[in-house]
Amino acid sequence: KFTDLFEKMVPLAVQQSMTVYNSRKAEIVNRLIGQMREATNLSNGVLASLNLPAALEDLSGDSIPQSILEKSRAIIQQGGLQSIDQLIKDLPELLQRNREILDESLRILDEEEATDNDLRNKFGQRWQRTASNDLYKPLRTEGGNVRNVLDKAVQADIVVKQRYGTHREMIALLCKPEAELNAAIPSANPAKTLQGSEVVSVLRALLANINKVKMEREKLENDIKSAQFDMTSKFLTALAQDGAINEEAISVTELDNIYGGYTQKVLQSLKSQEEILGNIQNSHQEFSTMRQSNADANQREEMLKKLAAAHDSYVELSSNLKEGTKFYNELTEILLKFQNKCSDIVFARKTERDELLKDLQQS
Amino acid sequence: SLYPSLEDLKVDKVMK
Repeated sequence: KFTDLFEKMVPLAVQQSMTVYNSRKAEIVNRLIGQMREATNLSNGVLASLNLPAALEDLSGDSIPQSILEKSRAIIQQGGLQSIDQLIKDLPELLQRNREILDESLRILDEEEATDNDLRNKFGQRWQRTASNDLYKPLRTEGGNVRNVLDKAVQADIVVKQRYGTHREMIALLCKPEAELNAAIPSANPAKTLQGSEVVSVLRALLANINKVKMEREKLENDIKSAQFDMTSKFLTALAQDGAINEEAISVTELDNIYGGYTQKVLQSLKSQEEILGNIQNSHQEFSTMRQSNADANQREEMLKKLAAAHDSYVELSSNLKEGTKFYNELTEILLKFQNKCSDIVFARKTERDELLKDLQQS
Repeated sequence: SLYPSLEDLKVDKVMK
């Protein structure tokens, strides 16, 4: 049952090539997924602004359109208002906890350095050891890097708080029970029965198409994320054959093999969305001219649009909040390691200092 | 993503 502890060990050149390869891969994966998510957000925004699909479902003019009901249930099911209220309340505490660990770690370095300097002044040449200031430079650089990251995180928190402030009210409305939600939507006398009309069925088909494109993207995103290829053996062979690794050439070729196909599919997905959205906007033009527009209908439509958009804001906001929470928790782990490094070295310095003092007092 | 990446902070001494 012997497992070779050194099984994964590879020459440093291979390890470094792997690091560069992985960051190239991450860049491609993030770009592809980012493009698709951005396109989906755009599509959601366009549909919400056209009050689609709600406008097609809104027959009676006084009951909640099916798509709005589904959106309401979806976010209630994901935790609704309480979950984002809680996450937004926790953010400052998470930030503060990280700051305290960082400040405390740097404080003990400063404190030890101060005593080292005092003793150096007192004993002059006889205080034979490296100055704490030199010794702590790398740790202080690392501390500085963490502070920069924390400052950027604070900016992100501000963005999240602003989004929360802007959208909380509508999200709260969308989270209300059906009766209250329905009461909040201005009613309008029933739209002229457009059901049979050609443009409604065209719009319905187009909406089905855009949904299909979005569903395909979810699968594509999973495929892209799960694509794996063990480059280690490729780099090892290259090193063995040529004595060196042309990382860029090998990586670029391999990455193209793995992600070339996906890149095409993503571009195709963006292209078909653009086409479908164009058609939707044209058909919607026709659809809205046919419907009688009056104050009540317009008011109702405005509210339905806001409710549809509130769902998208909720999805975005809760993903931002989860990302922030994960960020701060991961940073805390890094900071605890950093704090250990600082307290270990300070402890060692104190032990060394006491011994040196003892020798000096004896001699 | 909104929040900065922690990758650089995670890089251990060996890689520097």
